[in-house]
Amino acid sequence: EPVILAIANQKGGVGKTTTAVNLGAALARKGKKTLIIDSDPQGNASTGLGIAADEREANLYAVLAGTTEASAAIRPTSQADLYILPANQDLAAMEIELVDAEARQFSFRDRLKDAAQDFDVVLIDCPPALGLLTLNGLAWADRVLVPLQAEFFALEGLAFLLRTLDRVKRGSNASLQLLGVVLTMYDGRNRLAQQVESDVRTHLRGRVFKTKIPRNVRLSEAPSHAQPIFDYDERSSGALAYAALSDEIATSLGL
Amino acid sequence: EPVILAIANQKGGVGKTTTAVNLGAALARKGKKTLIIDSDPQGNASTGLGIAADEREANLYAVLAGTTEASAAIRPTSQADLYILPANQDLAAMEIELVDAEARQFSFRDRLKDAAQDFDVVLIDCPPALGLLTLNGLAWADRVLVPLQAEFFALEGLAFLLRTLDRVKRGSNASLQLLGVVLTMYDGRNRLAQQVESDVRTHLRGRVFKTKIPRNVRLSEAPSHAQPIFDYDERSSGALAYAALSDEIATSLGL
Ligand SMILES: Nc1ncnc2c1ncn2[C@@H]1O[C@H](COP(=O)(O)OP(=O)(O)OP(=O)(O)O)[C@@H](O)[C@H]1O
Ligand SMILES: Nc1ncnc2c1ncn2[C@@H]1O[C@H](COP(=O)(O)OP(=O)(O)OP(=O)(O)O)[C@@H](O)[C@H]1O
Ligand SMILES: [Mg+2]
Ligand SMILES: [Mg+2]
Repeated sequence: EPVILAIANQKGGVGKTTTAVNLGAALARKGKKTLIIDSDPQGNASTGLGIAADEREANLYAVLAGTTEASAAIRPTSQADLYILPANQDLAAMEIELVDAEARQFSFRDRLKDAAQDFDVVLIDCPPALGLLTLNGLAWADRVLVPLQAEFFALEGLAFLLRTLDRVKRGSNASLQLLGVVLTMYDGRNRLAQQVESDVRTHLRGRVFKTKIPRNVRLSEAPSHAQPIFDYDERSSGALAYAALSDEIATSLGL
Repeated sequence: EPVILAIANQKGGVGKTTTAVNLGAALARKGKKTLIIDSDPQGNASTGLGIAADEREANLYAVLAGTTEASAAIRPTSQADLYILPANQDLAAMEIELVDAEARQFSFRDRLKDAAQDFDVVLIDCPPALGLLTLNGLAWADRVLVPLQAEFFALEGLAFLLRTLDRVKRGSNASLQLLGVVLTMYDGRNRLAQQVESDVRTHLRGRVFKTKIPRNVRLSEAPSHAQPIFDYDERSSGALAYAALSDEIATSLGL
């Protein structure tokens, strides 16, 4: 049985995709067979792992619509033990189509559960919204990882996100739990960032990872080379941080 | 007749809200009566202009649902001539409710057009998606301003956004035009940023504003004081850039 980990935050641009791709790569480097599900119509995780826009005929939309089997849509990446189920803009239509579907929040679980059995861990990269695509990820997930930029607007959305997790736990998925919050794009010289960090560590005592992901331009360059950070620049501060985060997460997931 | 300007980009965290709030404030400082419509369920523009979470009884969801008049939901801000129609998380439900509504993409126009007549310019802060909320903004807007972070993922989404604008222009709004692209969080020392800038200026010849908004921590601090940048730190590089952008935009809109 794989561990299903949703990477979610409705705030945009906080590092969800960067975390999915690089945490996934770090877990794969530890020999864990890892699947990343790109559930964002932007398809950034797919691009970051080298799936060109015209190679996404078999994608998450096609799997949910029933025209493709999940196992046929899952691809290997340049990193051993790391696989991706890609997305493209077709997926935006699914947000509307799911509205009238039966058991609409369980489409991910129903269509992906069997193919996921081959893996040790599944990471779901969620879009920047709490719509039906993200709710599908949360309804299937065992744990949720929340990337949090140390900024005011990002902190404002966190309380609402945690209430949403509680609602999903009471409703469609009783076993859902917060794995933790990881601070991203962290710049220790910035007073606001220090303030946000101390606020979050006080309010969410024990549920904020020790590892902070620093702002590191190499992390934003790597996707244009379609590589995870370890292939692009394994000595960068970004690579070291995601490796350290993967140690913390492998321990708390019992991987 | 006011000019309706949608501020849109499905990529998250590129500076849509920061641009709506501070461009709005800069246009108001020029004596233009300016309305900001917060159409993002996160409600960041409302927070950035000082509308506390428990003061949003009258909000965009209530206006679209027909339980509140737009004129009753529009509030003044600390900046003369700058007004806001706030949003809160209720608005997320509207994305689903609009699916089955008549002429679903024209709810904004139908419910907001009359109240907008009092203003010189209306700025619509869009959420990070191309769903029904953003499509409502685009169906009503005269012009679209696209904030673009000089990063690889943000550039990737631009082509799809421009195709969507074309589709809206052919479908629900023949008068829609791209006002232009504004580079945000720009760090000139960063090679990737320089590359993205030259790519965009080449492909979108003449449709990228000269003004670039620099990365400036004062812009990310101002919302925690519920102030536009001009009240928080009017000598900051962020304030100077948004003032310069407002000069370019006022000229091209004929304001
Ligand atoms: N630690 C970091 N240091 C520097 N740049 C980063 C870092 N993490 C992410 N980035 C860059 O910041 C931008 C936003 O990150 P990313 O796209 O991963 O966020 P996201 O939450 O997935 O965004 P969205 O809400 O649009 O899905 C990207 O251009 C990415 O390359
Ligand atoms: N020029 C800038 N310099 C520094 N920080 C900035 C700048 N512009 C925006 N920010 C900060 O970056 C973050 C993202 O900006 P903002 O929230 O305006 O983007 P957005 O596109 O509206 O995000 P979303 O997609 O979630 O709606 C915010 O924390 C904001 O304070
Ligand atoms: Mg993403
Ligand atoms: Mg915003």
